[in-house]
Amino acid sequence: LERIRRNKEAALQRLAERNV
Amino acid sequence: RKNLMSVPKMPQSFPSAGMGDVGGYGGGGSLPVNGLTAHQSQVLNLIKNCPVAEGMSLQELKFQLHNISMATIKQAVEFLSSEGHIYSTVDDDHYKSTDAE
Repeated sequence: LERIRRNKEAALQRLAERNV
Repeated sequence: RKNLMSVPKMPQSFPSAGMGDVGGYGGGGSLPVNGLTAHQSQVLNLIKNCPVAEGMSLQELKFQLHNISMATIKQAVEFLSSEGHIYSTVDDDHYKSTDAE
């Protein structure tokens, strides 16, 4: 479950980078 | 000979060229043009709308998009994942959307 959360955070970061 | 009758290829041309670039505004989410192909946005939409906590499995996607090949679905999923739209959950076969906050 921890890995899932980390995956999510990594994905959100990627998305944020895209949107900058 | 392959029978390609059921595989209509969408032309990649958009009539809105020349209207200027309208920044990143009005993120309605239902816009057809956000840098995704038709397949990619279909996959993304299904994953977004999936009510299951673990996210949507590739099998489920394939079942919902029975006219799209598994290879195409996997490609779309990989692309969406690399863009940060979705992420894998319990295993590499289950994906959830980051947009559905």
